Amino acid sequence: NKRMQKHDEL
Amino acid sequence: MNVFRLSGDVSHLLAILILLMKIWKTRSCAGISGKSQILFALVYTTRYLDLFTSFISPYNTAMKVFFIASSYATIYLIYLKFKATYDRNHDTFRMEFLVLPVLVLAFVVNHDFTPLEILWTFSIYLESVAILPQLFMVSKTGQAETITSHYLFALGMYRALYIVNWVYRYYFEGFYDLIAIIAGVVQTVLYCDFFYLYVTKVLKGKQLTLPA
Repeated sequence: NKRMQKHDEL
Repeated sequence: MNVFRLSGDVSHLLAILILLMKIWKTRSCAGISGKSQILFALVYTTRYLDLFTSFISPYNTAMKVFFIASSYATIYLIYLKFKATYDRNHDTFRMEFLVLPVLVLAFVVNHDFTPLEILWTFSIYLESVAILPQLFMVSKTGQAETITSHYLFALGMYRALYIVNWVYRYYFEGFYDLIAIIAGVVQTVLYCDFFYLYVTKVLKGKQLTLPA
C-alpha cells in the first residue's frame, strides 16, 4: 500500500 | 490538510484544554485516571521523536510540542501538585497489560524495521488502548463528572474525525496507512459505549452514571 509521506499527521 | 483532520486536531486540543481546566479550576483530579495520562505521555513521546529530524509545517511542530508539554503537565498536576485528590484506589488498570502486547505487536507488524518507525508504530497501537484505564475507572466509580465526560467526548471524537480524514485522503490523494487506520478504528470503537451514554445522558443534562 502507498505509505503516507513520512507520517505527516499528528 | 483537510477539514476532517483539522477538526480532529481541534477536538484533540479542546479535550486537553478541558482536562487541564478541570484539574486547575477544581484544583482536583478526582475521577481522572493518572495511568491513562502516563500512557498518553508515552504515546506522544514515542510518536513525535521526529520533531527534530523532519519538519512538516509550523502547525505540525507547534501541535506536537503542545501535546508533549501538556501531557507531562497533566501528569505533574495529577501525581505531584494535586496528588491528594488523585483517586489511586479506583485507578487500578494494569498498564503493563497494555504496553507489553503493544510493544510486541509493534515489532511484529510494522511498515519498516527501523527504530523510529517501530516507535511510531508502538505509539499508534498504544494510543488505541491508552484510554482504557480511564474508561475502566469511570466504570469502577460508576459515574463521571460532567466536565470529565466532555473531555472524553472531545478525545473520542478526535480519532473518529481522523477516520473520515483517512477516507478522504484515500479517495482524493490515494494515500492510506492500514496501521493507523485499523488502530484508529479500534480506538474509536472503544468509545462507542461512552458515546452512547454521553448522547443519551449528558446532552440531556443528566449526570453520567453507569449501571454499576
